[in-house]
Amino acid sequence: TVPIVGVVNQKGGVGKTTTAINLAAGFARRGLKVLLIDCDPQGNASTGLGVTKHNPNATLLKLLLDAADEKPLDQTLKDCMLESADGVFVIPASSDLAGLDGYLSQSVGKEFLLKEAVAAIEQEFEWIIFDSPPSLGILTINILTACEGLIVPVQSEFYAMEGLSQLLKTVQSVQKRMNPRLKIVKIVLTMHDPRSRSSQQVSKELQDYFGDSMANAFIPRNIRLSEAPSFGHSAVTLFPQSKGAEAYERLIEELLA
Amino acid sequence: TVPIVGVVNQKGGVGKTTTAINLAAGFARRGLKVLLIDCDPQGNASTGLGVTKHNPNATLLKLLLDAADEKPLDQTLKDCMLESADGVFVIPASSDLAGLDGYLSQSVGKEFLLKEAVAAIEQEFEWIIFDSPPSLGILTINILTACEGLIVPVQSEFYAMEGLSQLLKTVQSVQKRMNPRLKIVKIVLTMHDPRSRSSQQVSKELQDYFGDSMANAFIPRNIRLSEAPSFGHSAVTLFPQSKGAEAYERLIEELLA
Ligand SMILES: Nc1ncnc2c1ncn2[C@@H]1O[C@H](COP(=O)(O)OP(=O)(O)OP(=O)(O)O)[C@@H](O)[C@H]1O
Ligand SMILES: Nc1ncnc2c1ncn2[C@@H]1O[C@H](COP(=O)(O)OP(=O)(O)OP(=O)(O)O)[C@@H](O)[C@H]1O
Ligand SMILES: [Mg+2]
Ligand SMILES: [Mg+2]
Repeated sequence: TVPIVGVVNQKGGVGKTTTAINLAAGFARRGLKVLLIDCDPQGNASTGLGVTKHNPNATLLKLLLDAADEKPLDQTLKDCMLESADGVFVIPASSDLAGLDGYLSQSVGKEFLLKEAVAAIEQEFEWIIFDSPPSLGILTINILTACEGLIVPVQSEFYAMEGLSQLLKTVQSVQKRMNPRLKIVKIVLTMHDPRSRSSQQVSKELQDYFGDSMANAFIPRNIRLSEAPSFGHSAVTLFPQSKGAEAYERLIEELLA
Repeated sequence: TVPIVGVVNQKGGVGKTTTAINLAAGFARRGLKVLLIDCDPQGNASTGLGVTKHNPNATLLKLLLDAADEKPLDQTLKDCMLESADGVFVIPASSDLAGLDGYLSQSVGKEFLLKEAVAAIEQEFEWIIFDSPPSLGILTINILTACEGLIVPVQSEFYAMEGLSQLLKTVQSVQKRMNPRLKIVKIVLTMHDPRSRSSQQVSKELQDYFGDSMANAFIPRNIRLSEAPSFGHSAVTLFPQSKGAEAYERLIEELLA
């Protein structure tokens, strides 16, 4: 089956979008057919790949609402999928996605809508990756229900550890009730400075707790990673020799192994 | 009247909590009586000030639900307010706050609950500061409705600019419908490196757009700001000579001028 992976962490600004974009583009550079679904109403993954959605009739929100109304999804899927310059297929987000919860209050099984939408197209791809918003609301729950593996970017700072226990609790509830196959594939340290004492401390605590789920590769702080999105490209495409891109390539090798 | 200020930006990880904590502690060091209300279910502002809430019967969620049910608020306010080691009074957040929306779907005027809760105690304080979650949901809308001024931390990076137009749209809707006195007090650059070309570009764009609302003080990247919360103190208290603390002191001088 197709690997379907969500990049999640409700803590803000930890590198979810940067990770989702560079993994997707890295797989595409290896000739894999990859779909990135941007589930964050901020739409950073869409913009970062140069995909700015203009067709208001075909958005991820429409796709999820059609799934809720048991409508056929094929046409909307075709309409809202775009190919980015990096060769990654993208279903972009739009800001109206933030209102999803309001539409669904009477809907049965609202956690399963994204899973249904993806099931209609998953055979066409070799990897499917979700970017998620900084929350544990209905959009993230849909991601946890739809995917089989999670990649959790973690900044090696104090607040980062705080949120992980909340995330693990939510993952356990989803495993129990909606998605028994869900597992954490990799915890990845982002913006990590291995020389700093506090980063070393966080890294050690994560290693002790997560063991093999900790990625060997860590992502250093690297200006190219934050500059690339302003050009509408991933760093692995635009700055392949940069320390940031090389770190994501190492992570990709670990994931493909 | 008492200055009531919200620290808001739906982009994640831009330094909202770090700003809220260091402003509050900076005011307290000057002998002002300050209340910090942590409206983020992650509870980082509470933890960062060493306040970890244990009384499950007195939380911000209970306070807001009591306001929705027209119950008296005085007792719950007294029960949930704690004083931190830095001399800041705190109403801490708890993770159940994330479920607020679910409780309120039938409630009339759910945007006004925080304003009502604050009205019951505002005379006791000289400054009231809200920390907000990385979203524009019901908690942030309550903050925008309750306060008169906004402080918007902005990282000088590409994605930061994307989110500002969405924030401004939301602020305008709240000004029109719920809170005509709401205004942006200061835009503050955080984790700012004045030598980097892309940071200079963002800074110039913000200056052009916001003019006088841009703070003269910017907050540099400084390890002490990210280490202080692990001790349960603000950086202005624990590392007053650090570049990060000094930058927040300059921002405080601007706000008090
Ligand atoms: N390794 C890195 N080195 C330098 N900058 C980085 C790195 N990773 C991410 N960034 C930058 O840090 C900021 C936060 O990263 P990003 O937006 O990817 O995080 P996020 O978790 O998706 O945020 P949100 O919670 O808002 O969705 C961005 O400006 C990004 O460009
Ligand atoms: N000027 C700074 N220099 C260095 N580190 C900083 C600075 N400001 C914030 N940090 C660190 O960056 C991370 C993000 O900051 P913070 O948690 O305050 O942002 P936030 O906007 O409140 O995030 P969220 O969106 O999750 O609520 C934290 O680990 C914090 O310690
Ligand atoms: Mg993101
Ligand atoms: Mg915060």
